[in-house]
Amino acid sequence: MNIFRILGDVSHLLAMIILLVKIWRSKSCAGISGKSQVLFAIVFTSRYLDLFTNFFSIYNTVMKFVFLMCAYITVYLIYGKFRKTFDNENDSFRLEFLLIPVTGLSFLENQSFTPLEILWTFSIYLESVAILPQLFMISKTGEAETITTHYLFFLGLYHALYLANWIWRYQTENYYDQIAVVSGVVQTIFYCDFFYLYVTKVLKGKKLSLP
Amino acid sequence: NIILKKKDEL
Repeated sequence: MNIFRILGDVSHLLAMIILLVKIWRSKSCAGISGKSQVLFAIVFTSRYLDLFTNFFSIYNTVMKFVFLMCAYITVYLIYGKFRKTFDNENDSFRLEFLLIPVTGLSFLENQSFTPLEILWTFSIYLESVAILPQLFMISKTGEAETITTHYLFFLGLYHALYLANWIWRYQTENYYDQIAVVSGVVQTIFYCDFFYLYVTKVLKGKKLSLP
Repeated sequence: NIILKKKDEL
């Protein structure tokens, strides 16, 4: 495990904790896309089925379990405990536009045509687009709370660090996985516009609002 | 094994 990989995992975990803390402290999930969070829960569920079939390391097992828990608790807070604060109106991205192409692609382009491998591929493709409902919601309302932008920043940082991890692994182990790398590049591109706004506005103490 | 290798990632 290299430094980019571990920092990437830490960023990912931090993003999820920031989101949970934001919802818990404010007792509100205003500005958060429930659809994106449901997609992330589906991503982890379909990817981590190997928890039952393979053992890699204590770290791997614990992190997978923690990620799953965070995702499910977040979905519960949005659609359960704090559903009255959920902005259903602005969370209007059509999920079928993501789910249908992603499902089709995972059947067409995978490493082996086995259920676990197709589900893994599906989760990789889905993760690369899962944030779109959230970004769509922000562009629709034209603003985001600062803590929500911190969440998005760490989520984007995780993707960028994983790219560095793959470059490192390619250089040192001559290992690469085309499906993960292409999806990783795609999802990191989605964050570029946001990164720009984050650096030019949020880090200078301003609220993120779109013209 | 490439499949095992990638699945070590999260």
